[in-house]
Amino acid sequence: MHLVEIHLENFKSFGRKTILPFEPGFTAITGPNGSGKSNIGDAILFVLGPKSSKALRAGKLTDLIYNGGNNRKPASYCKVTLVFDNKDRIIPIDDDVVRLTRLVKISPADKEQYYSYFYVNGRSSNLAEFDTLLAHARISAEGYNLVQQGDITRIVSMSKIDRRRILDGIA
Amino acid sequence: MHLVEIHLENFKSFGRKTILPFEPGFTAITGPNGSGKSNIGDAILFVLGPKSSKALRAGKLTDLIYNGGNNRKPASYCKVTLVFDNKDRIIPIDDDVVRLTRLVKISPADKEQYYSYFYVNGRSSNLAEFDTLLAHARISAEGYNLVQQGDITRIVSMSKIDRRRILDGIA
Amino acid sequence: KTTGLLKVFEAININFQRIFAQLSIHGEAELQLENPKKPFEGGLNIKARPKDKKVLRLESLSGGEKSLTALAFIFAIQQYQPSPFYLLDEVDMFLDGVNAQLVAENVKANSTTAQFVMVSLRHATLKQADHIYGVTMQSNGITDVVGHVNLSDVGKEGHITRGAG
Amino acid sequence: KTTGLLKVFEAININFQRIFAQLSIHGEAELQLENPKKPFEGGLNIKARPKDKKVLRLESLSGGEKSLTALAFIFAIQQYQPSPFYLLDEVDMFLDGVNAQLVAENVKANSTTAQFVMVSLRHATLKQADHIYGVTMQSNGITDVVGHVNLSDVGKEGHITRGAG
Ligand SMILES: Nc1ncnc2c1ncn2[C@@H]1O[C@H](COP(=O)(O)OP(=O)(O)OP(=O)(O)O)[C@@H](O)[C@H]1O
Ligand SMILES: Nc1ncnc2c1ncn2[C@@H]1O[C@H](COP(=O)(O)OP(=O)(O)OP(=O)(O)O)[C@@H](O)[C@H]1O
Ligand SMILES: [Mg+2]
Ligand SMILES: [Mg+2]
Repeated sequence: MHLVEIHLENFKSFGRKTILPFEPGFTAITGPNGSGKSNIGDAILFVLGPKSSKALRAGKLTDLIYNGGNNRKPASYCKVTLVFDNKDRIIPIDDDVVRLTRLVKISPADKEQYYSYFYVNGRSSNLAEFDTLLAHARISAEGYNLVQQGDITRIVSMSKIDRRRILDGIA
Repeated sequence: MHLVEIHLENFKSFGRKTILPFEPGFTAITGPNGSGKSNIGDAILFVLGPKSSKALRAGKLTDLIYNGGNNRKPASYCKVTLVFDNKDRIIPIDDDVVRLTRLVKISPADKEQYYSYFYVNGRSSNLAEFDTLLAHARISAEGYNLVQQGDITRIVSMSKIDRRRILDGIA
Repeated sequence: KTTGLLKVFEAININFQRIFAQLSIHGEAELQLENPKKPFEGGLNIKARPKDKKVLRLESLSGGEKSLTALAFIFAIQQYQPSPFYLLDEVDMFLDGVNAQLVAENVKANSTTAQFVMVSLRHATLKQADHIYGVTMQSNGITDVVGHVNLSDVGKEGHITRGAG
Repeated sequence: KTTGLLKVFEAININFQRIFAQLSIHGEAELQLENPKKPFEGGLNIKARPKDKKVLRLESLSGGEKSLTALAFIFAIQQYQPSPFYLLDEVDMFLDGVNAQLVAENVKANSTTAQFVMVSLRHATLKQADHIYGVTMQSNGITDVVGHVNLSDVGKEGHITRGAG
């Protein structure tokens, strides 16, 4: 099982439909400060559904929607799809490809309201199903397989008790 | 007024008498991880007398004394001298050169006890006099003219209230 | 509950000691529970002895030594609960060139059994990758991804000089 | 007391806006008191607008943009209370090559009126310095200082390849 593509639409600085292909093995992403590297990591976390939007460096979920930059119109939704190769059926879905999509849409009636949708291979789903599917694949938003920028500094400066609590969470 | 030399003796990883000459202008210090670059900054702070030894990454002052590494005898004292060019008499001492020395010595009678000595141009002094002399030169352990490793990360992640408190301290 | 934590602690500590030795060439490190009999009443200490030095607590190591130790701890946890996919975002930023290369070689070795995506500005890291993606910001604040980039296209400034395929 | 704080705030804010514009080529930033009438009841916000983007709070900027903003804030404070001596320890570690160079050029410009000592692993910074000192750790755990080093002696790994005079 591996990640084959990420599709981003109006997610943070990805103000255009973007498809990022991935291969197995070791891929490096580089580029200047502020160009959007960490936003790719945030996009993966967005689909995995972390418990809080703080992990996505956003005050609220709608901060994730492309804000228009300096001269364009802000978008009204953002959508990210993670495409997995599932030939080995690690994800308990009987399909060679599994597409997990999350969509957040601002309500046309009230800008402060938003709707959050989850899809598995195009059919409607929810965060609980995502959790179960991804748990089988041992990919989780709370695990240490996704090390965000700044996590190293956090571990170095946390208290001894907080460090032990990391092990509590694993046990 | 500028810093002309730093003399280090048994201060942290400087287990040998070392004299570091400095020129006016822009000096860069480089070298591998753990080679002793930040220890030079700590040596300057040690003489300026920060309010807490935590700023020197030490639990207690005697942790600053050369610990012997993997195969030598630990030292019983550490000493640092900052040598300033004072031709412009910014430091209120009538001398072209001002040498500020701080010495910490483990008590021979009791390893847990230590003595801390301050000297100005060789004559005995104390932290209060150091404070006054350095205040005239606008060099202080609590100011932002000494930016230690990690200060940037600290400022980025501190709360809005703590950030305002920085300005309170200056007012 | 206590036996569960002790089992996790033992296993991760074994990983940690092995990985730290790999990343710090001849250094030694270990995890220590403050209160091994009642682990929930104490914290977790990390003691490290970089090559040629005395054992020190994490707090008194250098910036680069601390981040290498923290990284070894994260890798030790990852190997306890292996996953098919890993994302590492600028974990090499405090390291000098030699340490950055050691970490990248470690990731490369693990990338035969799992997929690794690593965000980095360091040449020592980009050299080890199978594929390099360049990311730039266009003048309208939109991120542009520049597909497969050769190391030679990446300037010292981290800018992608030529868009590759 | 409140007037004292407001005076300091105004002066540092002016410095901050100027310095941020220098370090981020066409970006804008400013300090904002949460409660300008009763400043001691609120905090201090930093708003920054990197080139071609919308205004954002410090928290939602990228790692490099945050550290550049924090550095501009520190420089703004330093210029409010000038000192003859400055020490900057690896303040460029989150920056890409272009930003590291901008910061180093800013330090170089200020080093005509004050003495700057900067610890750095980055070539973009070492290039700007008048003097470079190399520091290495000997096999007995003792720091050895290698005096004036040429940039060409400093390998990509940050190791000093040849001891100069
Ligand atoms: N909703 C949004 N709409 C448009 N742009 C956004 C949005 N949210 C964040 N951004 C932009 O994304 C940028 C941050 O990108 P990111 O954190 O991915 O940078 P990076 O490449 O990781 O940089 P660094 O090397 O400094 O860590 C910010 O400058 C911000 O302008
Ligand atoms: N009392 C002491 N005696 C001997 N060595 C010490 C003492 N205190 C600290 N050290 C050594 O100093 C080293 C740290 O040096 P320092 O923090 O200056 O490194 P650095 O060059 O700044 O590295 P980095 O690039 O990682 O920040 C530690 O590895 C430690 O072994
Ligand atoms: Mg980033
Ligand atoms: Mg250091």
